[in-house]
Amino acid sequence: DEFDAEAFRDDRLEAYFKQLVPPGMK
Amino acid sequence: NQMRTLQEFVSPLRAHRLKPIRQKTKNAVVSILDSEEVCMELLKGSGAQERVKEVLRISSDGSMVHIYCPNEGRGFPLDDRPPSPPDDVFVYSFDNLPEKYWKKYQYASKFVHLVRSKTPKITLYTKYAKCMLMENSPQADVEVCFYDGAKINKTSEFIRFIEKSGKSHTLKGEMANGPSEEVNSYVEHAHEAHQTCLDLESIIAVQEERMEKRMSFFPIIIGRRP
Repeated sequence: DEFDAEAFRDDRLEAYFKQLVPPGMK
Repeated sequence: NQMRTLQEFVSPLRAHRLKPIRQKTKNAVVSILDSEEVCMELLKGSGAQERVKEVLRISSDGSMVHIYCPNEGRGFPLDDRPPSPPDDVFVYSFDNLPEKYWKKYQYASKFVHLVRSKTPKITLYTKYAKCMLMENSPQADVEVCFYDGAKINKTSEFIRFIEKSGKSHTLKGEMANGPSEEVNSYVEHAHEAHQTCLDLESIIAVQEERMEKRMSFFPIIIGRRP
C-alpha cells in the first residue's frame, strides 16, 4: 500500500506527537 | 538503457534522535527502536492468525538494511517488539537493495519523515511565542505558538496562520502577504524566530562536529517563557 500520512495518523500517533513537544514553561 | 536506482525514489532515511514508537497499519507494523533503527514487520493473515512474515530492519542512517523471514518462513505471532533475527539474514546496503524491497523502504522513509516533521529539534522562547524548528531538514517545518493563543505552521510550501478564535488563513510562499497588518506582524515575528532557530542550528552543529567524542546537543531548548 502507498504510505498515506493522513490515514496513518490515529489517536495513538497523535498522542506520541503531543508528548514530543516541550511543555510551555511558565 | 540506464538501470533504475533506489536513489531516484527516495534518499536514505535518517532516524537519529527520534523517540521510539511502534505503529500498526493494515499490513505492517513500523517501529523506531531504542537503537534508532527503523523496523518494518510485514504481516499476513488477520486476527488470531496474524503473523509477521518478513522483517526489514534499517539502520538509523538508512544505509544498511537487514531482511529476514522469522521462524524459517513460517512467520511469528505479532508481539510488542520485532521478532529476533535468525541465523540467516540478508544484508544489503542502500545502493544494492533489490528492487522488490524499494516500496517498503520508501514506506518506512515516509513514516520517518512524518515523525521528523513532528519532532522538535530546537525550541526557542521569544518575547511573544514558543518557536519550534522540527527535525525534517532540509527545509524543516516550523511551529510558532504565540502566548496569546495564535499559532503559525510553516512548511516549505505554505504558511498557515491560526487566529486565537481558531479561524485559519493559508498563505502560499515565504513572502506572501496576509489578509491584514495584524496577521502580517505575526508572520514577520515567525520569520524572525525561524531565522534565529536556523542560525542556532548551524552554530550548534559546528560545535557538535568539533567534539572529539560524538554526542548530540539536540533537541535543545533556549530561553523560557517571559
